[in-house]
Amino acid sequence: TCGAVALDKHGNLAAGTSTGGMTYKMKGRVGDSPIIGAGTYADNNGCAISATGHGEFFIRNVVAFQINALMKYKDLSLDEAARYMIFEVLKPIGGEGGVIALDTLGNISMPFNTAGMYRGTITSDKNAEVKIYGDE
Amino acid sequence: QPAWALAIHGGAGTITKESMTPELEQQYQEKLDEALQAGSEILKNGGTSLDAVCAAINVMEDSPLFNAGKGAVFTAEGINEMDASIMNGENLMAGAVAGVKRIKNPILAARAVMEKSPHVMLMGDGAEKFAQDQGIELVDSSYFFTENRWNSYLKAREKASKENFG
Repeated sequence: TCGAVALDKHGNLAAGTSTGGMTYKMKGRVGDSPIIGAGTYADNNGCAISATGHGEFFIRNVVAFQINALMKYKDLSLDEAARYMIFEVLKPIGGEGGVIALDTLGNISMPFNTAGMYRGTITSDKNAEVKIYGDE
Repeated sequence: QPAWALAIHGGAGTITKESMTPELEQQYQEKLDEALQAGSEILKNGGTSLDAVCAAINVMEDSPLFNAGKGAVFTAEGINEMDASIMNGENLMAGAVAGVKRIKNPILAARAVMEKSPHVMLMGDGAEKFAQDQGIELVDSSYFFTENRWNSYLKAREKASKENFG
């Protein structure tokens, strides 16, 4: 799976996700990537999210939407909301994966509960940074 | 506060230093950096977040390193079935395609569903027909084949076969 979230100069957020699914998946199986609210979500009043991981868990827990909702309705910060879903909701039930999250202030959060996640960031005031492993 | 920002991912999983060669690690770093540059070039020039998201994802879809587009994994039947979605934070419009087999860049098809149809998700043959009508590139399914993914498929098939027979 791959994905991107962006904030432009006009203050607009967008999120996208694209995937080939799981190796040896059953024909017709669909994961979270094309499900709005599960693997992808964007709301200028909250955040933009793209997820990667075990899709069934992300669908059942509506992960991308929930991160946005925790920010909008419970006033959590972007990082608090994203980490809560990945570590407090998904991890205890065996839902492996991660998200990239971005808000309209340009805050970025990229929590994951697996050994690694291919990821990168760049902003108008920070150079490109690419990371792979969990301990980076 | 930055004027613009971009974050990308290329998948999560059992990715350890032990499972990676320095050469492969370098390839991933370079391709992720290329995706960041493609998206940031748009943002820095005043382009939209939607264009930046598509540009960054296109780079990863076109690379055999990532499980999307070229390099997508195989189903149990040995075919590639891809999905994609996109959402615009300004107006909550969204688009998605599921179970497509011939669209070179599924994220562009998802965007077309969002912007040029009254629907949110199209699947299978209908999604491919719609994409073609919108001028989005379709390719032969052999385009998505990579040896690495095929070998993973063969290993998974062997494992499943052993499990079936105890």
